[in-house]
Formats: sequence, C-alpha cells, structure tokens
Amino acid sequence: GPRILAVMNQKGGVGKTTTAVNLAAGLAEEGARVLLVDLDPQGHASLHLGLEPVGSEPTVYDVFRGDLAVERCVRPVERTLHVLPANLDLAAAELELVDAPNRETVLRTALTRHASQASDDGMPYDFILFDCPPSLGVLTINALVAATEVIIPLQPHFFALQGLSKLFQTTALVARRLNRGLVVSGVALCLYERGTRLAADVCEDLTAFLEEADPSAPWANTQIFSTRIRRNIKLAEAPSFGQPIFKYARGCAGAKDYGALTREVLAMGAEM
Amino acid sequence: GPRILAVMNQKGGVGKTTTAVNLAAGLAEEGARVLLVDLDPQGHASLHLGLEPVGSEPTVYDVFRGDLAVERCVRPVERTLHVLPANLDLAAAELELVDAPNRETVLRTALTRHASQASDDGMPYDFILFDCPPSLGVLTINALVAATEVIIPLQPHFFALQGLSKLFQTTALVARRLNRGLVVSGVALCLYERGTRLAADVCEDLTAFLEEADPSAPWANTQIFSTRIRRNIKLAEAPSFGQPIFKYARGCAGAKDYGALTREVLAMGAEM
Ligand SMILES: Nc1ncnc2c1ncn2[C@@H]1O[C@H](COP(=O)(O)OP(=O)(O)OP(=O)(O)O)[C@@H](O)[C@H]1O
Ligand SMILES: Nc1ncnc2c1ncn2[C@@H]1O[C@H](COP(=O)(O)OP(=O)(O)OP(=O)(O)O)[C@@H](O)[C@H]1O
Ligand SMILES: [Mg+2]
Ligand SMILES: [Mg+2]
Repeated sequence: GPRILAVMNQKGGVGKTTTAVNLAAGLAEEGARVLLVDLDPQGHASLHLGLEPVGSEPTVYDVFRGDLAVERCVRPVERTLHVLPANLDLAAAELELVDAPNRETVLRTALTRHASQASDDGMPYDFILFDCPPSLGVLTINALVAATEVIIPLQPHFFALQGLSKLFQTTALVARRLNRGLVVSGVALCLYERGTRLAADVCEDLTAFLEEADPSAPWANTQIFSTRIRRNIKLAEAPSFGQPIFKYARGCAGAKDYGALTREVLAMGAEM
Repeated sequence: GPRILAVMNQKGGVGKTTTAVNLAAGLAEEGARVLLVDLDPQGHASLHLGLEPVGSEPTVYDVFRGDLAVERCVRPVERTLHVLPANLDLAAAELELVDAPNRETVLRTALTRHASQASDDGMPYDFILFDCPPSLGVLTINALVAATEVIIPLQPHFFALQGLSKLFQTTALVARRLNRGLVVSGVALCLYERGTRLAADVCEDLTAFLEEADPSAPWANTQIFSTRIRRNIKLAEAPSFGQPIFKYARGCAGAKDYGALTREVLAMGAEM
C-alpha cells in the first residue's frame, strides 16, 4: 500500500507546511502519485498550492463529518499531485469530534475506503502526506492513526528538544493503542542556519537523544536526514504565488534542498 | 498605575518570548521596575532567564489556582526585573478553568490584589509584561483582560496578516465585554530579513490594514514600531545561557534592536 507520512511537530513555525508541500511536490516530480492532506484549519498547505476553498466547496472537514468521500473532496494541482484542502471550517471538527466514539480513526477509515475504491477505477496513491497543525489535538492524532510513518521537521534552536519528548510520548501512545507498526522514520532539520554553533549543538543533542532510544520505541530507527533545509527567502515567498518551490524558483537553494530531501525519503522506502 | 503589556500572537514561533524577555530586561536596564509573567506552559520565558521551577516551587499556576498570592511566587532575576515563572503544571489550568465562573479574570484579580498590597510595603511595578502562549485560549484571554495594552510580535511572512484578523477579533471581543480601554499599542516586526521583497510587501500590507481601522477599534491607533528586530543568531543563543540579550551579547545587533524597541515603548508611554 502507499507510504503514508504524517508531517508533524506541535511547535509552531518550524517548517511543517513548507516541508509537507515541497516534499509532496518533489515526490510527484519524481513520478510518484501523491495526495497531500491539509489538516490545519489555517489551511496553509492549501494556500501554498493555490487552493482557497470557500462557501460550499468540499474540504477535508466534509470527510471528518462523514458527509463526503475523499474522492469528492480531492483537487488535482498537478497530474500526479492531488490535494485534500482545508479551511477554517475544520476548526469545528476539533470540537465536534470530542464526543464521537471513533474520533481518532475517522481519517484512517475514510482513506481506507478511498484506497479500496481507487484500485478499481481511480488513482491509488503511492504517497499520502498529512500537513499537521501545531498541536497534539484530535486532528494530529487522526494523522498518527492513519499514517505508516512520522516525519518531524525541527528547527535546531534551543527549545527544539523540549517539544520532541512530548511529541514522542504522544506517538508512542498512539502506536501502542491504535496503530502498531507506526514508526518515526525521520527528523528533517529545517530553517537551518549553517555555520552556527547553535545548530551544531542542537544537532549533537538530537543525535544523542535518538541513540538512547529503547529498541522497541517508534523512534528506535529514526534517522536525521542528512539534507538540512537551509534558510532561503524563496521558500517563504513561494506560498504567496501558490506554488511549490520547484515551480517558483527551480534553481534556488530551497529547491535543491527539498529535491535532496525528496530523494532521501524515496531511498528510505527501498529499505523498508 | 503600571503599564501592563500583553505580548501576544497565536501564531507559533514569531518572537513573542524573545520580545517579552528582552523588552522586560531592556525596560529594567532603563530604570523601570518590571514584572515578567510567563503564561506559557512551555515555560520558555522562565527558561530564557534561567528559571526552571520544579517540584513544589511556586509558579503562576499557583496564582491561577488561587492557592498563592503573586508575591509568594515572584522570583527576582535582577534587582528591578522580577519573574512570575511557569512550567508544565500550567497546562492543567486551561482544563481546570473551563468550568470556573470567573475564568477570564483570575489573573487581573490576583495582580490587583498584589498592587494594593505592594504600594504599602513592597515594590509596585512600573511595567508588567505577559508572555502569552501561541493560542487564543483561556491563558491568553486572562492576559488580555489584565492588560492595559497589547503588543504583537509579527514575522513579516506571507501568512502573517491572516492570523492578525483573528487576533484583532479576539482583542475586540475582550475589550468590549471585559476590559474597556484595552488598546493594541504596537506591532513589532520580528525575525526581520532586511532587503527582502517579502518583508517590505508584508509591511506595506500591514500598514494598509491598520489604516483601514474603525476609529473605535482597539487597533485604531496601533503603530508599527520603527525598530525592526533583525534575525540575529545571538538572540537564539541567549536562552541557552539563561540570559537576556544585554547580558549575553551586549554589542550585537539583537541587543541594539531590542534596546531601540525598549526606548520606543518608553516614549509611547510619555504620549499616553
Ligand atoms: N527554510 C526556510 N527558509 C525561509 N523561510 C522558511 C523556511 N521554511 C519555512 N519558512 C517560512 O517560515 C514560516 C514558518 O514555516 P511553516 O509555515 O512551514 O511552519 P509550520 O511548522 O507549518 O508552521 P505552523 O505551526 O504555523 O503550521 C513560513 O512563513 C515559511 O514560509
Ligand atoms: N530576531 C531573531 N533572530 C534569531 N532568532 C530568533 C529571533 N527571534 C526569535 N528567535 C528564535 O526563534 C525561535 C522562536 O522565537 P520565540 O520563542 O521568541 O517565538 P514565540 O512566538 O515565543 O514562540 P512560541 O509560539 O513557541 O511561544 C526561538 O528559538 C528564538 O530563540
Ligand atoms: Mg503549517
Ligand atoms: Mg513563546
């Protein structure tokens, strides 16, 4: 089946959306059939690819409500890059799901149905990516339950590891109770300031932290991607044009970095 | 009475803590008596000034519970810079306050009591600053209810203005129902990348946005501080030494910028 990647970190502004969007686009450029699911009521991943669903246009909220099937809500932005968009309506889902008995498995159920249907008459995906909001709430939990792997964008600043413990704790809980086999496949160092002591120190601390992992933990084999995503203003400009970096500024450092990260993610799959 | 500044933005990682800490320290250097209240369960402002309360050490959580008075929980880090620290215990307050009848005014009540007591036998403050968490939840609402002014750190990137509308909406609601006279005194452009088109464009959009304000809105007279806080790795290193920028690297660009911002904030007070 498809590799299903939850791009998550409860810390705000660390590069989740930039990574989810550009990794999805990079994988599509390499020939994979990709679905990007926007799970943030802020809708940044959708906006980043030129989608701003309004009024009665379908969004992932309709999927969470059980009103519409996934294929009714998906929008193609490229032939092999599809987006299941979000807008502020999704904020209501967090409240509505609180009392639902199956609140953590709604997304997985919807995607499973879509997969069984798509193999008959549609396009099954090779990759599904979730752009998670900056929280460990029910939307992120749905992503962890539906995913096969977790990718963690991390800005190598002082507070980065503090959030990581809590993130791992949540991942372990979901893995144990709802999704055996969930692994944290990689940490992507984002907004990387080369040549700084701080980035090097945090990277060292992260390496040590991962080395101490229990062999049965979901992060026992987590790799730190060798590609560092450097700070590059083009990456911050691309969303205002509704384009992935490869369309907006193909030759820039940001495109090179996300291209390299894409190839690392693909190579990982060969070993799985 | 003191000027009470809520440093807030629900967007994560935009410079709230860096601004709250260095503005508080800057004001103390200029001779003001300052209290910095950490309202984030992540406790970053506290850590930034070398405080990591553990076990039974008092924190702002004890104030929210009504168990301890403000003065029992405050820690001096300099003679005229005091901190009311936070740690992860504060996360419980968000849940516990949900059903409390006075849940939005707990902080204001506690600070009012402290002020009336301090003027007899202690140190009344000239400035009280709140470092808000990245959310519009009950902790931030308490800050808005207790504050006289709001300062908004903003990273001039594409999504910055989207969050601002929601922030202003919340501020207007609190002002109308719980805190008449609350104003948004200023927006501080943080993590500013000079010479980039993006920063200039967002700044232009922000200026236009503010000019269209209703004359009765809390942001009718909001100024954009002329000081831009430039990106400077020293500002990201200082928290790992538990020091404000003026102690860690007095001559660096980050210290110059926060010094300049401090003087702008003081000058504002002269006009109030
Ligand atoms: N490598 C980079 N270089 C320059 N700017 C970047 C880079 N990565 C991300 N940005 C910019 O930094 C900001 C935060 O990035 P992004 O939105 O991807 O983070 P996020 O983790 O998804 O945030 P949120 O928690 O709000 O969802 C955005 O304005 C983005 O355009
Ligand atoms: N001008 C700057 N130059 C370089 N690094 C900075 C600057 N301002 C803040 N930082 C760093 O960027 C990160 C985010 O800043 P900060 O913690 O102040 O944001 P925040 O809005 O308080 O985040 P949160 O939403 O998590 O509370 C921190 O690691 C901080 O040290
Ligand atoms: Mg995002
Ligand atoms: Mg903060």
